[in-house]
Amino acid sequence: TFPHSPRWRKEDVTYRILNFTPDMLQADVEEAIAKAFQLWSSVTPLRFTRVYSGHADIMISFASGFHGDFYSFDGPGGTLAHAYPPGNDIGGDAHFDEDENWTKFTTYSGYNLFLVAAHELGHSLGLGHSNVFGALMYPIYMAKDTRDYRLPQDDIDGIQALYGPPRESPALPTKASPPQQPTEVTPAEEPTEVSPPEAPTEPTPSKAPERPEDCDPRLTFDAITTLRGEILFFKGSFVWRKSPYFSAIEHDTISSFWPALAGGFDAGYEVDKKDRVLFFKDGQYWAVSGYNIEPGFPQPIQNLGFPSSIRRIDAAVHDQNTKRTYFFVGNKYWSFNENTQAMERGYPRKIAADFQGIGHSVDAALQRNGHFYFFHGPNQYEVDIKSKKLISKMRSNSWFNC
Amino acid sequence: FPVVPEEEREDVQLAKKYLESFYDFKEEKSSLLKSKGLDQMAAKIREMQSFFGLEVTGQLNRKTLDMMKQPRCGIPDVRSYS
Repeated sequence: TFPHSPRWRKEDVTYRILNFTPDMLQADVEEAIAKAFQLWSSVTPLRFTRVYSGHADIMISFASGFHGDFYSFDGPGGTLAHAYPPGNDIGGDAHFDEDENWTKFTTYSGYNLFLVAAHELGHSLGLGHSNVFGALMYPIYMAKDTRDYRLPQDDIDGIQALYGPPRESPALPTKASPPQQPTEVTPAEEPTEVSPPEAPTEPTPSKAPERPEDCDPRLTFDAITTLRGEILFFKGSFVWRKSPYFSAIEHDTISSFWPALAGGFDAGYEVDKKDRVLFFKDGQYWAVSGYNIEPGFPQPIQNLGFPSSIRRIDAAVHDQNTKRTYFFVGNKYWSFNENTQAMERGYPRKIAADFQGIGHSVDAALQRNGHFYFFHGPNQYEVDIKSKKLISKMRSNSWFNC
Repeated sequence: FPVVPEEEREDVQLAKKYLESFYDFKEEKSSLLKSKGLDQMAAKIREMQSFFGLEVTGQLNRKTLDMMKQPRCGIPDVRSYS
């Protein structure tokens, strides 16, 4: 770290991209920077939100030569970028030398913006340089394959020494309910959930999390969505892919589809008429079409009409008949009109008031064959979309031919 | 082969600038203290060689100069921005 170990004294840190390099598409710059932030948020409790005006904790800009601080850039090569440790004003800001050739690739004809941004944002969060060859915070640029880039152990140890591990430990079967939600009183017939053990305070040794067994009866999911006729089940960085064309369940990682979103989701849903899937993580959401993340994302969930008090959502599901999308947060839900692109009046409403038999929060939601499937812990509840009546209760992984 | 005098002078300039930027080296301007400045520079070269796991000689050998010419981050290796 820097002397006196400056760090952000909060978990919600904002960033703003002040300008763009002409070397790359704006969307590619946005994706590289979002992916760089995701690298650090996936191993700490930190959450990063992009703002588009005013002051942000981390102001990101491209400049060449003298650019207003005491450390002028030096033309092509040499110094590529620099960033300041956490603090007011220039504290946390990251500057990139416009005299370099920036690229989203890992060729040798330019510098990969994701790799350099990930390094500089390490400084913006309070990390100094590492002399461990191959560490992200090693001072010298080294071109690497960024498709499935994983933070080296030395960097994880460093950042967790400042901020600790992420809130929920990916290996635990239950999804930690969002801290600001009221604790749910589960109805008597529900099995009492084993509350996850306290997350350890010392830095978590970063063992790569293991994929749970398909037929583990305790299996739970973070998010579920349809996508072009298939169903994708998400947990941590893992994906289970159920296709109508093949009987076997395919096992993937999120980074193999959307490298910039490798850290996982809270919710996802498909608007099939638009061939568009929206993914939610903390206070942001992304729109993807197939493998492509649409330009201009991530955006804050407030753009959909959520009040600023809502920091994340638990689940989302779209009903293509009514063109409504339901968002679930704690024991309430909102209805979003996809035609008008606005939240409907009279919401949020209590889930239990409208969906008979669903007396708790929803971890993930899916619509299929005229039914909703609401997932809560290791169970799922099949509900008739029209009558909103509970039809049956099953194990969450009943889709995996167990 | 021996390094030609002109190239050697450029390398020393590059090394001084590198050590000032990243290892908090302050060049002695007064000629009276020239020898002290050379000792200081040798000490900073040793510090840089040690950081990068190079052989610690205090001399500007080829490997040390090559490392100084690598593209890198503008943050100092041994102390933060004041």
